[in-house]
Amino acid sequence: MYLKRLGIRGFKSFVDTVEINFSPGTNIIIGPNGCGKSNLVDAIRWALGESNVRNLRGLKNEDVIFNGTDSRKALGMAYVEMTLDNGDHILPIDYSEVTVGRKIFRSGESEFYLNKSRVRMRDIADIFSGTGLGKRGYSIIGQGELEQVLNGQPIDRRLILEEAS
Amino acid sequence: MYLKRLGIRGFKSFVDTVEINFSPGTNIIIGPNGCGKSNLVDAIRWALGESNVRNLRGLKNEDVIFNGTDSRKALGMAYVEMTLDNGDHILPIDYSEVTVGRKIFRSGESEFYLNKSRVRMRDIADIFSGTGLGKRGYSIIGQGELEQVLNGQPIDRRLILEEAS
Amino acid sequence: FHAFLLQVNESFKRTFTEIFDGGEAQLKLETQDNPLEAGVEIEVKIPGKKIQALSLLSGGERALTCIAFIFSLLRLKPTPFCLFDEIDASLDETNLIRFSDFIKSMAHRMQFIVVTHRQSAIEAGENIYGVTMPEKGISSVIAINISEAKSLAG
Amino acid sequence: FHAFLLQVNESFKRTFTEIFDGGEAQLKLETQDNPLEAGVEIEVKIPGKKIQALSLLSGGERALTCIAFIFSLLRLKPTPFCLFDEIDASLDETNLIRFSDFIKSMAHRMQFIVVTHRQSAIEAGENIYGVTMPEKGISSVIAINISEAKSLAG
Ligand SMILES: Nc1ncnc2c1ncn2[C@@H]1O[C@H](COP(=O)(O)OP(=O)(O)OP(=O)(O)O)[C@@H](O)[C@H]1O
Ligand SMILES: Nc1ncnc2c1ncn2[C@@H]1O[C@H](COP(=O)(O)OP(=O)(O)OP(=O)(O)O)[C@@H](O)[C@H]1O
Ligand SMILES: [Mg+2]
Ligand SMILES: [Mg+2]
Repeated sequence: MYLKRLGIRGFKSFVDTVEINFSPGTNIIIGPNGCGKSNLVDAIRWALGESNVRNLRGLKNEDVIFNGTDSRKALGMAYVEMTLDNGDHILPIDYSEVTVGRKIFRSGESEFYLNKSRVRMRDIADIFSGTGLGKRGYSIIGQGELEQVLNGQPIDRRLILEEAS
Repeated sequence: MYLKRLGIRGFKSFVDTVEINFSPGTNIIIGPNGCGKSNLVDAIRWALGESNVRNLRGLKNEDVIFNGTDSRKALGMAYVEMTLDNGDHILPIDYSEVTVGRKIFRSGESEFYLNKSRVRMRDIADIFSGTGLGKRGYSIIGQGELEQVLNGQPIDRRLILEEAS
Repeated sequence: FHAFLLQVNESFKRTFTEIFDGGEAQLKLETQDNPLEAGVEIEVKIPGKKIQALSLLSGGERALTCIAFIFSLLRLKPTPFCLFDEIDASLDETNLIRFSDFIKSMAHRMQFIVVTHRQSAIEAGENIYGVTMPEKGISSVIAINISEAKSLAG
Repeated sequence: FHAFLLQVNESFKRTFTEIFDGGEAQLKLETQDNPLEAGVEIEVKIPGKKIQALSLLSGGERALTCIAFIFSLLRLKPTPFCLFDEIDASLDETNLIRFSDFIKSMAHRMQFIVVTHRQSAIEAGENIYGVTMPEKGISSVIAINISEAKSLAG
C-alpha cells in the first residue's frame, strides 16, 4: 500500500485545489521557510484522522481552514482527500484503491468520506488501525518531534513499542 | 569587554590543555557532530558560574570531568580558565584583563579563582551580574534553546525582559 | 511484549551499528517491581567513546540515535509509508549522507515522504516536490527534477 | 519596567521588520488584574500573511521571530559577548544569510561566538575555529582563516 494522490483545498495555506501525485519509493519535499511543507504534512495527518488539533499546531479545530491573506479572503471550508493504492490489501477494504476524505466548516461541523460514501471519524481511524499509521511514535515524525524518543520517560518508549507490536 | 582567551583541561571531551584565542568581532565555531562544539559552549557557561549541571547536559556535577575513552583513562579534575579584556572596565574590577578560573574534582570539591586568588562561587557570579552575561535568556542561547522565547509562558518572557533591564 | 522487546533489541543493535559504523546499543526493561509496567531504557555507546548518560550526547548523536531507533522498528514492523518532517536538522554532512543512504536502502519496501531543506538529503529521492508561494501566503506545489531542485531548496 | 517594555517594543518592531523585510510585530502586556505580574505577549504578522496564533507559524518563521526578539534586546542592552549554539538550524538559505548579515552589522559593538554547521553562516565570521576529534573522543581546536575554510569546503 502507498499514498498515491493527495488533494488539498482550503486547508491552511492551500487555497485553490492543489493535487500531488506521489510515487511508491522516496518522495522529497523541499521549499523555503513558511511556504507550506509542514502544512502538507499536517494535511496528511488530518486526513488519517488526527483528532487533536494541537498536533497540527492549531488551537481550535477551525484553525486548519485557510484564514485569508492581505489580498485574499478567508474560506469557509477545508477539504483534504487522500487516495491510497491498496493492491496488497493491507487496508481491510475490498478495493484496490481507497480514497479517504475529510471536510471541516467554519461552524466546526466535520464530514468524513470513504470511497465517496459518508462515514464517521471512527471508521477512518479503524481502517488505519492495523497499519501502524496515524499512531504517533514511529512512522510519522513531525518537525521538532524526533527527540521525543530520547527525551520522554522510559514508559513512553514502552508505549511506542507496544503500539508497534 | 570581550572574551580573549579560553583554556580548557579535562572538561568533558577536552583532555589535554586546549587554548583558544578569540577575536573581538565574530568568531565562528564549526566541526562535525559530536566533536566538542557544544562542550566548548558548556565550558564558557561553566566558567561564568553556571550552578545547575543540568544546564550543561549533566546529571551530577562531576559529569563535566573527562570520563575516559576506549584508549584513555578518565581524569580526576576539570579546569576551565577564561581571560576577558576589561579595557572598558565593564567588570567592576581594577584590572584591564580579568581571568576567572574554575576547577572541580571527582570528590565533588570545587575551586574558583579570580586573577589567581581563590574566591567563592558567589564572587564570580557577582562580577558578571551587571553585564547580562551568564543569565539565561538573551546573550547565551544553547543548542535547541532558541524556541524558549516563543514556547514559554508570557510570564517567562517578562522575566527575560526584567533581567535585561 | 517481552518477546517483541527482544526482537526490537536485536534490530536496534544491528541498525545502530550500521548507522554509526560501530559502537554498541541496547534496549532493556527498567528494573522495577512490575514488569508489565516497566519502561524501556536505551543505552548507547558511540564508537570510540564510553557509555554515558544520554543527556551528554551531542545534538547530532541524539538525532542519529533516535533515527536508528525509528528505523529498527520500521525494519521489524514496516508501515505502508513514512512521513518525516525535517528530522535531519541536527545532522552534519557525513551523517546526513548516512541517513539518506539508509532511506534509499529501505525504499523498496516502504514509501517515504520526507521534508528537508538540506541539499544532500535531496539526493535520497527520485521524486522531488517543490513547495513555493508565488502569491504571498498561498502554497503551490510543483514536481521537479533533481537539477532544478538544487537551486530551489532555499 | 513599563518604560523599558515600551523601548523593547520599539526595538522589536524595528528589528523584526528589518529581518523579515516587512511585516509587523508588537509586544504587549497580558490583560490581567495585576500589571506587576502580567506576562508579555508577542504578536507578529509575517509579510503578506495575516496575524495568527504563534503556534501556526512555520519552524523557520518561529526561529527567525525568536532571533528578532533576541537581537532587539541586544540592541537596547548589549552584553559584552553573545554565545549562540546552532540557533540557525531551522533557517533556509535566504534567512540564514539575513541572520549572518545581521550578526555582521552588530559585530562592531559586541563580540559574537557562534557555533554553526551551515556553510553560509561561516561567511559571517572573520575568525573561524574548527573543532575536530583526530583521536576518538578527544576534542582538538584549530584556528582556520576564511580562505582555508572555503577551500576545505570546496
Ligand atoms: N489556516 C491558515 N490559513 C492561512 N495560512 C496559514 C494557516 N495556517 C497556517 N498558515 C500559514 O502557513 C505558514 C506555515 O507553513 P508551514 O509550517 O507549512 O511552513 P514550512 O514550509 O514547513 O516552513 P519551515 O521550513 O519554516 O518549517 C505560516 O506562515 C502560517 O501563517
Ligand atoms: N565528561 C565527558 N567525558 C568524555 N566525553 C564527554 C564527556 N561529556 C560529554 N562527552 C562527549 O562529548 C560529545 C558531545 O560533544 P558536543 O555536544 O560538544 O558535540 P557537538 O560538537 O556540539 O556536536 P553536534 O554538532 O552534534 O551538536 C559526546 O560524544 C559525549 O559523549
Ligand atoms: Mg516546517
Ligand atoms: Mg552541539
